[in-house]
Amino acid sequence: EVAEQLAAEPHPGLAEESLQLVSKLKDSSSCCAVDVSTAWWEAAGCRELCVVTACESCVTLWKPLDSHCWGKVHTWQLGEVPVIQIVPLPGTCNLVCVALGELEIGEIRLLLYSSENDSFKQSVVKTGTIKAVLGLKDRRLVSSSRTLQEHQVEIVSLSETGRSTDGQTLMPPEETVLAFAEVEGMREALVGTTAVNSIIVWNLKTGQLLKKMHVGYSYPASICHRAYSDSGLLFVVLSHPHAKESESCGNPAFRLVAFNPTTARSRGVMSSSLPPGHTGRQGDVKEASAAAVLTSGAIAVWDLLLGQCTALLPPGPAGSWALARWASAGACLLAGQRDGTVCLYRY
Amino acid sequence: CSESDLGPISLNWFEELSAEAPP
Repeated sequence: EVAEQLAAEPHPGLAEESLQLVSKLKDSSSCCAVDVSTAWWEAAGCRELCVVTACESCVTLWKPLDSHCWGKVHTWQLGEVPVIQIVPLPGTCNLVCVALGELEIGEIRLLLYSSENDSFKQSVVKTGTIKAVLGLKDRRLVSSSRTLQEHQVEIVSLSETGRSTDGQTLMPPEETVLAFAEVEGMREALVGTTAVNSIIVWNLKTGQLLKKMHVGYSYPASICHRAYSDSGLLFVVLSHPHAKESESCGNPAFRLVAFNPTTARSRGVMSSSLPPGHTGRQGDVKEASAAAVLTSGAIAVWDLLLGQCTALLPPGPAGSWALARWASAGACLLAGQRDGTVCLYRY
Repeated sequence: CSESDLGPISLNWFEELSAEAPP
């Protein structure tokens, strides 16, 4: 009876839009899911895009099997300090980082497979009061950390075997950096957003702080997700977790903003608002697609170039959605629930 | 976006800012 009812009345959000459930994985031993991501993993000469799930005490690697099923490859036990987030390292294979801590990140750990002795390992990359961390191309990791005396922005380079090979400090701004984004197509450029709503641009090769530009007072605590340079302008995708609703732009979740780094002037290009009646969001961006978990327990998906919400995934029968992440390859959304269930949707 | 909104635009902004910024 329930099945008939569902068939007769498909949810309008799913019926109209383009999220197609591909597969589902569930870790029966997982207590409380905190993050989900993807990572390339190679075994016996075969490189596959695997799913990585994290609960507070462990991180599990899943490989694709036949018929849209997933098999557990390995579970790293991480001890007493809880996992806060998975930190993917783009373009790498057999490596993934995780951030651990209580309220703030206190440690970044590298999880890897070592072919030298055919074993899965973990090693500590950095400790401290870490405010933000991002995996960069070429096995680099950038983090911002704060002590009472100083604020540090540091790059750590990792070898294929997971050892730290090199470190470099970037000139820190006065205020704390809360998020980073690589500038696509510019290997040496990095941007960050700060606690007082500035965009910082660095030269990664020299460590120079090149420019500081203000985002605007209407959008407190903006977070940068993606950046690219085109025609002499720096385009940055920002999310606005705490922006208030306004008549002019609704309840903004994401904005694409063009900055002129020469003059530090900026202009909003496109704004993507929350669906009517929804509040709160915590999101992820890949290319022109953004996804966010809303406080209603739904997941919303936007096309950032159109500024339109293109799909709304309602809370499932088992409960609210808690996580929304894009897979690093392919148009695939990873949607997670607190009980450890992860659904893969083709978008 | 036009130059009137954002001021003069340089295609080489990264190199120019790197040359100007303190080391």
